[in-house]
Amino acid sequence: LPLPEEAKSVSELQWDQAQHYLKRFYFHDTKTKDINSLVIKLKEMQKFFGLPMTGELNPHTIEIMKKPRCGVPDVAE
Amino acid sequence: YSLFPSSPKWTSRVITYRIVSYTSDLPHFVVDQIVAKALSMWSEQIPLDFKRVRFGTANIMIGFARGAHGDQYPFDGPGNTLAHAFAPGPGLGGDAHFDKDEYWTDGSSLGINFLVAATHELGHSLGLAHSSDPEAVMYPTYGNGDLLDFSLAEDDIKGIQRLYGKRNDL
Repeated sequence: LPLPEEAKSVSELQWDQAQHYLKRFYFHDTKTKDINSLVIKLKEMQKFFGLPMTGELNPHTIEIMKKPRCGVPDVAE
Repeated sequence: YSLFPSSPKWTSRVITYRIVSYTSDLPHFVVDQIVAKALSMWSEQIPLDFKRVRFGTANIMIGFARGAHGDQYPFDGPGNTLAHAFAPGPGLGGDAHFDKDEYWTDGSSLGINFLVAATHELGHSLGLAHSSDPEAVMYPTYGNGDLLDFSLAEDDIKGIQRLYGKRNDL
């Protein structure tokens, strides 16, 4: 998956974890190579948590993804 | 607050629940008390009553499990996902599962407060999805806020009453 410019400070592991998170809680299709799909799901997650909807995997977004949480998705399938 | 797609809810006024397995972190009677308290927090707001059964199939089956445990959502060890529950319905519907690999507490020690998690998961069991209100019990992440006077938030009450109406409507 091509990484956007702003992702240079984000490790590959963090991207994997983020994709796993979005797949689980925001129904992100991890098989797609479309970066837009990932950005859309990131924005959806950021909107839910009241973060700026940048579509970037920034430290604040990563911090929320790491929090212990309920396993039920945040959005309706 | 938000509801699940198609807004599933229980249609009976009395909902049965059964605790099928426990954590070793808390005495059984404490788990029993906490589940009863969590359910009472919801039932105070809506015209539903909960009846505990000890055998057979209940509407809401509650249990602790680790790793794969018979649904499509295996637990992931300590941290991250703490628990999950299913919207009202037959079979798995309404059931609430808690990750046995977490350290569960009654609030008297460090760990995951079982009352908070149980109230949240049983909210799903009754038909509430996640809320984006950080003050709501139905907010998806586990917080470290003040748990001494833990109670439902206005948002939770609005959501559950949208499904079932108010208790004093009876």
